[in-house]
Amino acid sequence: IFGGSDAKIQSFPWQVFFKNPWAGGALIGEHWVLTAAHVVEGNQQPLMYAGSTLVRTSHLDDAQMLVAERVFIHPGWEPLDDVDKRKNFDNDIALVQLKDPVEMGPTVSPICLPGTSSEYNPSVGDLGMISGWGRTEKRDRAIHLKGAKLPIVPLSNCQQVKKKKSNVDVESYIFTDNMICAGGEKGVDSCKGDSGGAFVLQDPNEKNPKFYVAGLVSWGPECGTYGLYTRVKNYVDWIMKTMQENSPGKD
Amino acid sequence: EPTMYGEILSPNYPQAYPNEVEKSWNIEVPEGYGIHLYFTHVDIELSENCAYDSVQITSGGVEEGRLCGQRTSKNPNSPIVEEFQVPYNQLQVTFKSDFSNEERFTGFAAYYAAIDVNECTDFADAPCSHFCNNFIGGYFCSCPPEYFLHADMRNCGVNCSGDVFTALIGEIASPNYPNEYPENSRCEYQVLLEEGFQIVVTVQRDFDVEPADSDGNCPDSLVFVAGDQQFGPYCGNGFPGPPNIETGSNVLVIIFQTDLTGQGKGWKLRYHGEPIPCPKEDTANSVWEPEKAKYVFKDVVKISCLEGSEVVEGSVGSTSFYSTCQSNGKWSNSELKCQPVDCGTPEPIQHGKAEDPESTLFGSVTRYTCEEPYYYMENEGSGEYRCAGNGSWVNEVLGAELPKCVPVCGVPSEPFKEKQR
Repeated sequence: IFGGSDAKIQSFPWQVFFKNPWAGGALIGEHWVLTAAHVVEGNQQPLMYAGSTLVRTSHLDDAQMLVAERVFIHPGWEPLDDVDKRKNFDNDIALVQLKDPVEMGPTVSPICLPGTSSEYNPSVGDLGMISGWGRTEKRDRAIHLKGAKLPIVPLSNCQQVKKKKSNVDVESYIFTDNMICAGGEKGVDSCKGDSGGAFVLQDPNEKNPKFYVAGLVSWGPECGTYGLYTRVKNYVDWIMKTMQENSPGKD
Repeated sequence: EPTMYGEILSPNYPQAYPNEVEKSWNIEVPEGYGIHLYFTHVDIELSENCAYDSVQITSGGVEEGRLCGQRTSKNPNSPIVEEFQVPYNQLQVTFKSDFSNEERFTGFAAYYAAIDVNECTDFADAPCSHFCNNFIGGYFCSCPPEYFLHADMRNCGVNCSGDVFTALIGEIASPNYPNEYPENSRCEYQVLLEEGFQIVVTVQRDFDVEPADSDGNCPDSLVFVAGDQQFGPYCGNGFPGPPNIETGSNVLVIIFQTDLTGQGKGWKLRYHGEPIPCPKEDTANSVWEPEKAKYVFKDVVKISCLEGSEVVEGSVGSTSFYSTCQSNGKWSNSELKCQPVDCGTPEPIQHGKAEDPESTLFGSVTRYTCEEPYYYMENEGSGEYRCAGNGSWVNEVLGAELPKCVPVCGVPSEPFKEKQR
């Protein structure tokens, strides 16, 4: 997280830590973790932890280890042999089914899925929150969970990021309506290692603060500018269908 | 050894008998015979009551006669001067002389012969109940037609036993009814009905059996025996028992015993089998179909449990069962009862619990709750479940389906506060 600050897991109890690759995910149910497709691409048995602010090995002993039963990558995700050459992050969403149910508590609880009404269409200016153990301005990986608030901006903001590094040509990347662009003016952004984590917005229909997952950390042209998030609302039907067809007790 | 005849002579006969002698003869003829003892000569000193010299004839300790003096025949064609006949087969003759004879007496000459005894007439007690037939050396009894001679060979009875009545309704009468019943008989009848029926007896009013003696004992009697119960003995003019005798048994033995005397018209009875009743038992929690004031053998009832109760057979619960009135007056399946439905301990649910209900019987209420604030009840409804008649805990909305506690989403336990940078 760029431009963020230390956060307790109690503030982002849905945050799931992926050890390899170093990434994030969002707990959406007792048996399901939502993440980015590129996180689990080529890794059908990701090891995950929930409920820990710190991801030092010693602290992970106290966290809940989540064992994958099966990984469902969105069928629209384009598989590639050389992931480093990927320029198409469309449909960057995946579900990980867990072997055992997650025990909920103050440090572990799921994030809501967006409703199907238009009220859950993320709009430019909506302020969301991200979290993760990804790269910061100072470190390649964070040991302490970081959180940040950042607004949704027009997709064009992401498209117009001026490249600082010669090897990133933003214009050559694919932008679709399945992506949300968000970023703070003060360099608030997600970064490498935050992938798959939730971009949450406050539920417009709840008086008490309640959040839903509007996006998943997907990719970005350059950390500290704007980032692209998978627009979860576009995948609610796929998510629900996948979960129903593979719920425990179903063959 | 018994002999058929013999001679007895006084000492020295026909010479004078000596003084101071006493001699006895024990005469015995074969059994069944009497003795004819006759004297052809008697010449014994005469004295008052034959106190000095005498010949004494005794039988069984009883003196049959005592002779003295001189006797002559009253019948010129017969040599017999004195004779005795006894119906017994033993006789004792004793001759005695004292010391004072001054004259010459020649004594006596006597002969005996076995004679036939007419046992039918010679004795005071009648040896046969009906017909007596004498023959030489004995007698035999015989009976009128339809009578038979008992094993004692003296008494006649009627062969009236052995009848077994199996019809549900029937009539039985004493032998010869309404004419006089036979004496000296024992009639045993049996009424044998199917199990499950009790025999009820009604004796006709014209009952006429030799009345009881002064001690209240019936010389002739009618007795009913049913299992361990006995009704009677009954006797007298007019039936002294109840109008209807409910024996409580499907087997009845009727015994009619008569003695040698005192005959009467006898009796006649009607019997019928009455199905054994089964008690109508307490119907708490249940309804009997069909509803009757009285249930009897072979009746079948369906016992349906009222709502909220059930009958448990083994591990299976049902709402009704059938019961049959049995031959012993008891209901089958009597061990089965309608009992309040017990829903048992409410099933546990994940991430929630059911409060312990005060009771788990029909109508009791329990409430499920989820582990708040991290889980909530997914389904609508209060979480209240009531023990229903089918043995399940039932919710108004979900029915018997258990509530589901699902995670609360999107609510951090601590809000994220961004630190100012």
